[in-house]
Amino acid sequence: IAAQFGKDEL
Amino acid sequence: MNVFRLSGDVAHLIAIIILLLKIWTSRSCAGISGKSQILFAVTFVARYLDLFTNYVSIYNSVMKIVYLLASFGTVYLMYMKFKATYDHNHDTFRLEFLILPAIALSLIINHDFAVIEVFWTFSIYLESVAILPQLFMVSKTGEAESITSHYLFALGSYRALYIVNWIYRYYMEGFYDMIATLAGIVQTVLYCDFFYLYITKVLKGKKLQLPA
Repeated sequence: IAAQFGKDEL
Repeated sequence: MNVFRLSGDVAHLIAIIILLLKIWTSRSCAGISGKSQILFAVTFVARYLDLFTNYVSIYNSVMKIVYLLASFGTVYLMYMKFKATYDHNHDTFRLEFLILPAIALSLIINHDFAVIEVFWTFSIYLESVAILPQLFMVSKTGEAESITSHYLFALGSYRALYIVNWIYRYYMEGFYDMIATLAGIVQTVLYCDFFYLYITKVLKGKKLQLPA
């Protein structure tokens, strides 16, 4: 998955 | 959320707190690059524009607010409250050399050409090089106070732990983000020389002093 652009990370 | 990611966030938080405490208790920001601190504040603003549009978790929102407040607090202490102690003669890195390429690159290489996405990408590129004015300042003066080197070590550990987190997430969740990962690797590599000096000198009780 080229995921949701790492937006759950800080 | 995994243990590497959490440790990375905690290391980041510790770095920010070390810096604030150092400035507050010594009433001085000598040896600290205000330019790097401005870049970190810009990074946080650009990245956390989604604070009110993209809810992830309480943890996520609280940490974003803490990082924002702390970075603005640091800039305030350096440029207002303890301005007299700011070592601007040694803080001469040209910010446009970092900001302009980060803007250009974020417009060219991004996941999606949308406003919030480009700002996020810009923040990732800018953060990866934001420490350069600080490292430049240390190399210019040839030394750093040990508290400054603890700060840099915690800050470098944060990105190194994030890399371990990305490896873990790739294998466990099939998750990857090429932009964040490549920029994160660049960011971590910038700290390598410093890590070496920190381990061989500061941890043995010596001052961080560059070879003449």
